[in-house]
Amino acid sequence: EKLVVRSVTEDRDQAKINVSGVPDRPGIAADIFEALSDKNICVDMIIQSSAKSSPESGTPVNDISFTVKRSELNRARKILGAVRKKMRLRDILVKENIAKVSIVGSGMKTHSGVAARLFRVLAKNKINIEMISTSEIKISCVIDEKNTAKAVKVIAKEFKL
Amino acid sequence: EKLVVRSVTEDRDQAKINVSGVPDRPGIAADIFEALSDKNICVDMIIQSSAKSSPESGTPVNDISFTVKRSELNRARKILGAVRKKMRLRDILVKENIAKVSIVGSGMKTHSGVAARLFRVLAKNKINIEMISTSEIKISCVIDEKNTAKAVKVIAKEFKL
Ligand SMILES: C[C@@H](O)[C@H](N)C(=O)O
Ligand SMILES: C[C@@H](O)[C@H](N)C(=O)O
Repeated sequence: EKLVVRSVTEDRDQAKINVSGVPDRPGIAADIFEALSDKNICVDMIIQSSAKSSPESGTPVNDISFTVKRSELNRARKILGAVRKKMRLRDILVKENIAKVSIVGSGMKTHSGVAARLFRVLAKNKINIEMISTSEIKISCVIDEKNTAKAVKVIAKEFKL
Repeated sequence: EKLVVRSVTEDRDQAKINVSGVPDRPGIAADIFEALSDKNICVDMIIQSSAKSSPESGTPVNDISFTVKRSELNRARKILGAVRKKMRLRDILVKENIAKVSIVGSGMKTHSGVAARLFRVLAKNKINIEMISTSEIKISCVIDEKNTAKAVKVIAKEFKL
């Protein structure tokens, strides 16, 4: 498949929530996202990487990060706060001033250098990548909102958009 | 937008690699994925959730997980092993026997209960979710390969596919 990167997009109407140290067993992700969907909170990105063992107890724990519309952040935070004890959620961290920048295209799965080029151009411009999520047609990076305009500019230049 | 979940897909030709405890500063993601793309390793999912501070030093560290074709796992592992000291990669964990199961559809972003339903049906069937990644048209879960057939069956039933 030929590689074509068609556009760079930005979304500043995002806020991120990171629930860390959850027990890595069936039912935890369902509990968290049912608590949110029961109150009609729409979630944008959901990101969970691999488990690690808890430094204290040795049992496997994991982190789940997700993003919501900025206007929903406080409501989402309250909902998780209310179920925190029941679900044994250790830490709930939020950050409001983030943005999601993405490149959209096709053939990205079969071309190994595309993600590396995106990460490199952000690194050269001293922009830290806070979250990463990929699909067949899109690579998304969550960055600090203050870097949004610069990120979009240097990505557009790198991929000749 | 109307919610339509069209299909459930499985991909057993996956292996996951988790690089944990990397310094959370610009350039680290670029270094890792350049090392892989220089040797033509194609990466499927890349997942990085939010940073935490390192228990020892207090400086921010992060984990980056990604999946490759199973046939590429050993080559990818060797490449990371070779750059490990230079990049200060603390732990490199791999798991070969995984599978990615996904639901594909439209309108999932604006319907908050879809992800929760997927996670709940896996939980009811005692299937642990090892990684999660979402896009506008897809929600993917990495699970243990031994649960693939059961997962696909119960997901298809839940979403009437
Ligand atoms: C951490 C969480 O995803 C857990 N593994 C679950 O299956 O619900
Ligand atoms: C951890 C890694 O993603 C780092 N934040 C970077 O920007 O490269």
